[in-house]
Amino acid sequence: CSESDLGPISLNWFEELSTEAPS
Amino acid sequence: LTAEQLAVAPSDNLRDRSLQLASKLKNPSSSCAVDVSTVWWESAGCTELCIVTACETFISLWKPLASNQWRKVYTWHLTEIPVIQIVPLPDVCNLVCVALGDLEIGEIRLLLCSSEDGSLKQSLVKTGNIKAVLGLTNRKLVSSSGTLQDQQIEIISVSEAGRSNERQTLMPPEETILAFAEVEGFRDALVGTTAVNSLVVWNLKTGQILNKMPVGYSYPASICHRAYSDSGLLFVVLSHPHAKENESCGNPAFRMRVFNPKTARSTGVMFFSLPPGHSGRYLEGEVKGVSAAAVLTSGAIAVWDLFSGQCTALLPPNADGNWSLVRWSVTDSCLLAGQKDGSVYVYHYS
Repeated sequence: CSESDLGPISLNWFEELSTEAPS
Repeated sequence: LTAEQLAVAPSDNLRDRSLQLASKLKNPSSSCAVDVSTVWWESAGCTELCIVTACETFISLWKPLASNQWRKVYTWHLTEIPVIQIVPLPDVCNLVCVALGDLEIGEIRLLLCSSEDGSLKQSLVKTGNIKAVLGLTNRKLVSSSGTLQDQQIEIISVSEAGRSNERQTLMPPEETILAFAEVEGFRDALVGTTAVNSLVVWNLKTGQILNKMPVGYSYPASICHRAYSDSGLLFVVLSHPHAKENESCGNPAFRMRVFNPKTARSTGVMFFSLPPGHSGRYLEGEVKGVSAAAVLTSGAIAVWDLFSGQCTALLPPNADGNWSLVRWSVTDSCLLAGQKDGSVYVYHYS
């Protein structure tokens, strides 16, 4: 699957979402 | 080996994997089998991979003997509430976790054998209207319980003595969680699928929900079986027990779908379907390592390789009847196949 299908991909998704998500 | 003992590969070009019958376990009581699993068990300085069989009112532990024979060594009686399932705890020794209940799980118990006097013991870990439970690495259990309004997602740590120690709650989504899967490649990530077809991702350390993503099918109640992260994407193997036949892809037992956790977009990667000429819908199954196995409505068991998508083996019903249960052993080199009469057959998958 290409990046255009799924949107921008980040290898650090777990850390980035942990910073952004409400806790 | 008779034709019955050697499961047929579904086509000539797939004969690289086969299921070979190693042994048969039979409960003399002829009670209905509800689940089967494996557990490491240490005694007298020797740790062995044992088989656990579950009937409605008792759980038995079988130790290996020479020549692929098994001997039943312990039986725990659970007479008040029926056994629904065994909950495998991946890195735990000398402990069996079971879920009990009527229509849904009402109790989770740990079963063990006292190191002091050898007596069989039970320890109550959790009660409530439990929708899903999964054993996690590092001696933990995760469960979802309660109603949608007061849903509780709880992690429980289990001690070697079979006691529940620390408890931690995860943020509940506004949808009922039906299944969990650990995320290989991310020790602190957990995923769950919901009754209205979302995939929820949690941070196990902080309890945060990191994202809730639509699975993308109109089929309700997808069940997640295995998840791993690679190259910034989340790959999830799902089954859809309520799915209807679809003209374009038939009726696959499992599907692999890839999610971008940053954008919540997803797309299908692979279907795990029966080869042409075979029919049957998914009833139940298990995914371990690179292998998936399912019991089908035809009474057969089918096995797939997750990387190639190929159906690698088909195990038709034998002379004793249809298959009703299929589980992988701790490693995916051994397949346990159960029948309603309590018989469990052990197959080597190689």
